[in-house]
Amino acid sequence: AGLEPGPPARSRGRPLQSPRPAELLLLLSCPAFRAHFARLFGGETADQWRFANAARDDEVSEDEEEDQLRALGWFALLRVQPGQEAAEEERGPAVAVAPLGAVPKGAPLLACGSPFGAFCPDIFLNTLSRGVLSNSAGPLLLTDARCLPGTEGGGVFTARPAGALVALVAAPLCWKAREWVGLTLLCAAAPLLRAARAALGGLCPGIASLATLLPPEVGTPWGLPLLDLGPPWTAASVLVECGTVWGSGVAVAPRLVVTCRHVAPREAARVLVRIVTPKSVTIWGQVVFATQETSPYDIAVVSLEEDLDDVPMPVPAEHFHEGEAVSVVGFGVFGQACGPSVTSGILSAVVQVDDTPVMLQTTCAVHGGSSGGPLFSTHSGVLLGIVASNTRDNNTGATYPHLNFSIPITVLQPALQQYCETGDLGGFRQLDHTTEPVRVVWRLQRPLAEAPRSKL
Amino acid sequence: MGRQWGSSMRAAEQVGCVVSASRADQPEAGSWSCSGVILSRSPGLVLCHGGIVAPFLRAGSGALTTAGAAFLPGDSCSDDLRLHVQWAPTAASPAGRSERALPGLCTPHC
Repeated sequence: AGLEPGPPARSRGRPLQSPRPAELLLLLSCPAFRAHFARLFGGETADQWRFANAARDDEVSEDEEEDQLRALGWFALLRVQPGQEAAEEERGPAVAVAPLGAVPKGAPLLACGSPFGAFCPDIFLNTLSRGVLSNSAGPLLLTDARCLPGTEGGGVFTARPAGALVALVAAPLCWKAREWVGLTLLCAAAPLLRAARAALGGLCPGIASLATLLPPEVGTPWGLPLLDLGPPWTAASVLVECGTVWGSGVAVAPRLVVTCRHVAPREAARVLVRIVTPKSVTIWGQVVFATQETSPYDIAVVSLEEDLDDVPMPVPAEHFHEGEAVSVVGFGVFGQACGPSVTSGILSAVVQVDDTPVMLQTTCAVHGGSSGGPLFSTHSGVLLGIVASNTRDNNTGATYPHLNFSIPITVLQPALQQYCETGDLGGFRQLDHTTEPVRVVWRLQRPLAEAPRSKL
Repeated sequence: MGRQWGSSMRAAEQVGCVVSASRADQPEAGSWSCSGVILSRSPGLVLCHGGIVAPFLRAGSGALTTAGAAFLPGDSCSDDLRLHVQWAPTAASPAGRSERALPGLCTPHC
C-alpha cells in the first residue's frame, strides 16, 4: 500500500500516460506461497517479523497490520479500459515468464517497481534495483535487491535470458526482532499465472478468452538453457549445531569445517554439521580447536567423523581486491528451516596491519546465524574469508546488516594446511597470540599511530 | 548497469506500471497504491499487489485466509472500488504534463 496518489505528472524525461481506469477481474494467490510463508515466518517467531509499512508499530493499527499480513501473498489481475492512445501504444513486448524453480540461488535479478506507488510516478516510476536470488522455498523467493514500500506488485526479472519475469514483490521490507533484514519477499510469477489461467477459464466466456493473453511460461523464449546451475561454491556452506546454538560454517577439506568460536566454543565438544547440497546430509563432528576469548579471530575448527562426499572444496584466495563483487552464503534468518541464503555486495574494505590483511568488510546483507559462513569472490568463486559479525550501534540499538566483518582466509590458510598435512594444531595456536595492532582493529578502534607518550 | 542488464532493464521498464485504488466519490477517504506488471497491452491486462484492494473486500480480509484458496472473483470487492493504472509510454505521446509541485515529498540534505 502506498501514500496518496500524486497528480499525473511528467515521467523521467518523458510524459506519462494519464491514469487509465481498470476493473478488478480476479484476486489471485498461491497456496504454496502462503504455506511456506506460514512455515518460515509463523510459529513462535511470528511476533518477531514485521513487513513493509508495518515496521513502524505506531503508524499502523493492529487490525490494519493483520489485514496487510493476510493480503501479503495476494495479487490482483486487472483489465485496463482501452484508451485513445495511438495504436502503437497498445503494442509492446510480451513478457516471458520463467518457470518455477528455473532460477538458481545466487542468480542475478533485476527488480522494477515504483517506490511510494502512485504518489510520485513521474520521479519514481519503474525504479530499478539489483540483487541476487538469495533463497527460495517453493514459490516463496527472497532477494537482496533493495525495494521500498510501494514496489509491492512490481516485477522481478532475470539477467539471462534478458527480461524473463521471475516473480512479483510481495513484501519489500522485512524486519526480524526489529533488525532490518535487508531482504525482499517475492512470490514466483509462474504459479500465479497458472492460477489466473485456471480461474479465468471458470468465469464467463467473455472473460475466459482473456486467458489466452496471459504470457506463456516458457523454458526459454530464445531456446537457451534457461540458466546454468547456480554457483557451485554455495555447496560448501554448512549449518553447524552445537547444543542449542547454531550458526554457519564452511567445508575447507573433506573432513574439516571452519566456523566461529561463538558458534562452537568448546574444544572436544560434539557438533552436528548439516550439508544441504548436493543432498541433505547430517554428519557428527568434534571441535578440535577454538581460539581463546582473548583472540580477535573468532574461529573454531571441526573435524568430521565422515567424509563430505560430492561437496566441491573451495579454493582459498591469495589476494583481495577492494570493490570486487562478493557473495556471503549463510544460514542467517531462516537457519534450519531452509538451505543457506546467498547475499551479494562488494568487498568494501581490506584492513591491513603491517601490509597483511587482517579484516575484510563487505556490503552483503549479513544476519544473525550467518556467522562462520563463507565469503566468496562472486566471479572467481575463491574463498575470501569467514564471516564473523555485522554491526550494531549501541547508542541506537540499530543493526546494520550491510556492514559486516570477515576473517581473511589468508590468516587461517597456513594453519589449515599444517593441520591437514600433519594433524598439528600449532598453527592454530598462533591465532591466540596476535599482535596488539590486530586486536585494536578487531575492537573497531583506530590502530595507534605510535605508543601514547607519558605526560610525566 | 553492465551490458548483461541492458535488455532486462528495457523489458522491465516496458512492462512496469503503478496502480492506485480509491473509493468512488470519496477521494478524501485516502487511497492505496502499488506497482504492477503489464501482462498484455491490447486488451490491457495488469497484475499488481492485492493489498491495495483488500480494504474493499465485502467479506473483509478474512476471505484471504481460506485454506487452499487460489483466487477470488472480481466481485468480491465492493462496487465503490475505483482502480487506475499508469505507465510510461512505449513511445512519446502527448499525454498530460503537470507542472505543479508535489506535496509531501522533500529531499533533505544528508
